[in-house]
Amino acid sequence: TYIEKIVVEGFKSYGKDRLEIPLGKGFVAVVGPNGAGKSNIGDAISFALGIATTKNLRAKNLSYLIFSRNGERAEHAYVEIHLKNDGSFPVEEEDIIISRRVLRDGRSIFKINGVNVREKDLKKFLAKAHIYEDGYNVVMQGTITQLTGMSPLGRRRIVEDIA
Amino acid sequence: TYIEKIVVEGFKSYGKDRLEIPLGKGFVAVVGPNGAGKSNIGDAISFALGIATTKNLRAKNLSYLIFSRNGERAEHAYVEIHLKNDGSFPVEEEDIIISRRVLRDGRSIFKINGVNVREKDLKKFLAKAHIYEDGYNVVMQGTITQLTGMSPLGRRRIVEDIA
Amino acid sequence: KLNAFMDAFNNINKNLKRIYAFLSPGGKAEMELENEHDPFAGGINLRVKPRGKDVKYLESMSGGEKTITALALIFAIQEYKPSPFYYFDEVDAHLDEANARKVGELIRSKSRDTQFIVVTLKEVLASYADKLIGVTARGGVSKVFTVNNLSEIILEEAKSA
Amino acid sequence: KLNAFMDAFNNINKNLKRIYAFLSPGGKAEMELENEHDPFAGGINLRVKPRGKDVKYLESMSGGEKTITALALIFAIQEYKPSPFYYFDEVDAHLDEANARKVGELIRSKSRDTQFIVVTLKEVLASYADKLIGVTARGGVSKVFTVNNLSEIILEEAKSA
Ligand SMILES: Nc1ncnc2c1ncn2[C@@H]1O[C@H](COP(=O)(O)OP(=O)(O)OP(=O)(O)O)[C@@H](O)[C@H]1O
Ligand SMILES: Nc1ncnc2c1ncn2[C@@H]1O[C@H](COP(=O)(O)OP(=O)(O)OP(=O)(O)O)[C@@H](O)[C@H]1O
Ligand SMILES: [Mg+2]
Ligand SMILES: [Mg+2]
Repeated sequence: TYIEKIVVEGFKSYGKDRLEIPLGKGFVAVVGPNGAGKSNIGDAISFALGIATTKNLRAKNLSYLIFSRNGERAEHAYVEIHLKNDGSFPVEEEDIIISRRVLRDGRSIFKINGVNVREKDLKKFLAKAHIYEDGYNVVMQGTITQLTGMSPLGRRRIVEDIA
Repeated sequence: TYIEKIVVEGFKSYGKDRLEIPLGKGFVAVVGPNGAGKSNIGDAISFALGIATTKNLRAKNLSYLIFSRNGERAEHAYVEIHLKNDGSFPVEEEDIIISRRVLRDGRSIFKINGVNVREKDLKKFLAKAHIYEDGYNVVMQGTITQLTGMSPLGRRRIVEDIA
Repeated sequence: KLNAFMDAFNNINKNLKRIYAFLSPGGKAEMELENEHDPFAGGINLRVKPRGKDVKYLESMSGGEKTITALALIFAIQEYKPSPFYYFDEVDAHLDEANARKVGELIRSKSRDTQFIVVTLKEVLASYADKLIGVTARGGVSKVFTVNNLSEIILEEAKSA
Repeated sequence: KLNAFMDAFNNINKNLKRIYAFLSPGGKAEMELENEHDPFAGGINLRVKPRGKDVKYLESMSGGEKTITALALIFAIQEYKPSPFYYFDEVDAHLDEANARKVGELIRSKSRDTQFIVVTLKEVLASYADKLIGVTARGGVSKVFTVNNLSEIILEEAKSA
């Protein structure tokens, strides 16, 4: 199971038009100059999979995620995560699309393969494939050196959650 | 005015013996592998000039600054900052040595050219050469990206302090 | 519940020891229960000893040493309970070239059955990847494309400078 | 008191505009008083606009953009009220090669009358220095020496790997 590609529309720096971000299995390196929009890919992933806080998305509130430039502003911020399912998800489909749309009023709409779901149901579904809010699989820029500073109790809670 | 060299003895990773760290005027780049002891140079500077807190020295308390390895431990942590004075300091001497010694019991002894001084007198003396506790001239590892996150009031206070 | 915890603890610990020894040759790292008789009455300590150095105060480690320790822990957890994908954003910011290579090697070996999406500014790390995704900003809008070799992106970086 | 403040504010602001434009070509940065009529009744806002982008929420900037902005501010202060020395520890951790070069160039031009002690893992930045100080750890003890050329330290790094 892996992320085949991400589709964005109006999300952060990716402009108003629909844009495909190819990923695919194995080791994918994301490269480019400062300010290009590399870390915004990680934001798109955490946003759509419901594993984000506005703080680690570097947004004051959800509407800050909507693309804007020189006064023009997108209608919404929309992200699709296209997953290839090789059995991690207990469903028939080989292709699973998780999507999230945030409207200008800040409301979020989550969908699994086009069907509206509540955020907590999405989280339950993703947990089946071992995608958790704190699975320590998403490491945002500048945070790796803070991990060793965790308290002993915090460390034990991590192991408890994994067990 | 610049730091000609630093002399350390028993300070952090520099061993028990007296060691000279050459610096000198202009643009000096400090290079070497991870864990070598590069950032400990910045710690030695802030320690001796009284512009440090144990937190930004990465020490639980001052005695953690005393070199230790495999059970052996230095008597003290001692740092000399050798400054070339080209007029920044309103004194005759061309060479100024600021030193600080921390004993195992945590007590600190500050000296200017061999004469004991109180920490606050050292700070007054250094301020004459525009060396301040928050002069924004010492940037520790991992802190540069936090500067833009300051509050507007904090930013105003910086300008006030400079004025 | 205790059994589930001890199973996780012991396995992750075993992984951590091996992975850290690979990333930091001659070094050791392991987890330790604060309270061996009642694990839930205490926390978990991390004892780290880079080659030739004392186990001491974790915060006194260098930026590179903290990064290597953190990655070793993440990989140790990954080997016990893998997620389908990992996203690492500039985890190599404080790594020297030798450590960046080790991390690249380790990610590559793990990427056979797990997806690793790694944002990096270091060519040495990108050189271990199966695939390169390039991102540039044109007039405030990000453009994303597949890169066939690193010289393409270096050209892009020079253009935007 | 107000005069001293406004003198500092206006000069640092003038420096910031110029320095930021050099580091981020086509970009603009400036400070703004929250309360123009009574500066001490409010704070100072920082308005930053990289080329082609909106002035917006400072926290949404990228790691490299935040670094460049912070350095521009530090240099702006330095030009108004210089300290005798500056110590920068891995301020280039999140900079791409083009930005690291600009910062190296700027430090070099300022180092004629000011000392800059710069810890870096990037050869591109070290290449602008007048002098190289090498540090390595042997058996848990740091060794410090003058380096005559970068290939020496690369050899040292390879030895400790
Ligand atoms: N809602 C938005 N509309 C338009 N642009 C946005 C929006 N939110 C963020 N951005 C822009 O995205 C850019 C940051 O992108 P990102 O953090 O992905 O860069 P990066 O490639 O990771 O760079 P670095 O290498 O410096 O970390 C910023 O310039 C910011 O202005
Ligand atoms: N009191 C002490 N006695 C012995 N060693 C110490 C002491 N305090 C710190 N150290 C050692 O100093 C080392 C850290 O040095 P430093 O932070 O200067 O490394 P660095 O060269 O900056 O590395 P990096 O490139 O990873 O940032 C650690 O390995 C730590 O164990
Ligand atoms: Mg980034
Ligand atoms: Mg360091």
